[in-house]
Amino acid sequence: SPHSRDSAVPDRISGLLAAPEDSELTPLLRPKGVRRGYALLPPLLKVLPHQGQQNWDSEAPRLQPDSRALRYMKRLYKMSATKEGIPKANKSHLYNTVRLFTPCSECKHSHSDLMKGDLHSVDLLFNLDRVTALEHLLKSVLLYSFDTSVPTSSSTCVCHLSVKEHDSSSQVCPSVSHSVAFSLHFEVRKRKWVEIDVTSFLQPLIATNRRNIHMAVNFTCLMGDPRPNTKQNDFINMALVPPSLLLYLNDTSEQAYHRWNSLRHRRKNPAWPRQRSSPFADVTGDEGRENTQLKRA
Amino acid sequence: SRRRRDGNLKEAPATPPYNLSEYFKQFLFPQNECELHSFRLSFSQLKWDRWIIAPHRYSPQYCKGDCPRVVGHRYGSPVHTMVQNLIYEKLDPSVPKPSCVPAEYSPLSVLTIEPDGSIVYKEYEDMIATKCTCR
Repeated sequence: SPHSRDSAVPDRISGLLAAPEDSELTPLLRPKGVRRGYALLPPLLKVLPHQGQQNWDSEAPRLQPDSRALRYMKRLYKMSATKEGIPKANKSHLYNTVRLFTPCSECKHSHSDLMKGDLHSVDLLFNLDRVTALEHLLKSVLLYSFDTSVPTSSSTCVCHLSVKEHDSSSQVCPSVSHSVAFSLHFEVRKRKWVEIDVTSFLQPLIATNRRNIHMAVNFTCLMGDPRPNTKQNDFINMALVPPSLLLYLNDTSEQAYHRWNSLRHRRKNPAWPRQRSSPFADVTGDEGRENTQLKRA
Repeated sequence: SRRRRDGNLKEAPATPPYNLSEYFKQFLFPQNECELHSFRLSFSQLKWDRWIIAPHRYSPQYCKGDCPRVVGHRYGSPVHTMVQNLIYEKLDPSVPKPSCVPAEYSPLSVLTIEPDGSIVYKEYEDMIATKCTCR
């Protein structure tokens, strides 16, 4: 009975069988008479929208991701796994989870043109509810995609980043409570994606399980031609679509694949299956059979 | 020794010609012995391709077949398997025979869209059976 099955199941597996609390699982997953619905494909099903008794294709509405973000993640998938979906044995790639968040709201402050370049500043709000407590941050980057089809002379951009605290009184665009600026030079012309490492900023926030991250990011892009002309300004505004936030994580849960664990597992069980004579050979005639077989071989 | 052997031969009753095929039958592997079987599914069949972006196809494989009585040396089975088989054969047939189950797996990388629209790349453990055993 389900009860005995629960008690017999080691705790590492019972977590996999935990039923999503408030979901009405379809008959496929909840066989007749079973008290608790079991997630048959635990990790994959946990991300399934909770269903009533309908069939699967009437899924709960799902926000559609940004197409650029989707393109980037498909590229990351191709680099990390084979066509059959087997993770590549890549020593440098310690992560087993990568999450990409697009900002859920932004307030664009267009400043006047301070220097030769164009200052483009946005306040961004990222909601990190999907990050679980067992997912530990390895690295996080702001991901800018540039529309390189726009003709431009070479330009270098300097990025100023300030992370904001959210206080209850503030509107969607929070007031700056503490900001740390850092500059990063990169050539826009050559790249389609630019990753700006913000790990040091986000580490403390994610470690304290912060769910909402407010950021103000501004770019000063010094064009090759000092005289700011409207065409190039358009380029920068067009190129700087709001960035996505990329988190490289190490999921420490049982279901996640741990490279080091699989290496350790193989070391623990050397040549498998082991050749072994069993104490019951005479009863089952195994010894005699084995000898005859060996001779025959 | 030759005299003794001839003596033995004269005494030994003529045994019926032994049917060799009968003799070798006991060494043949059972027809449907426990082994790994391939199975390929695409997430579109389950209508999950709207939120599982990659891979398009997935081969979980599965183990099926009878466990031979003597499994010690072929499946890396623990001695308990033989004990269980003995119990089933000699003591209590209500105790189940050893079953053909996966012994090792390989992971799978999955790219999915989360309900909030974010995108996640995840590597899951134990998603593809790669070896079978009798337990």
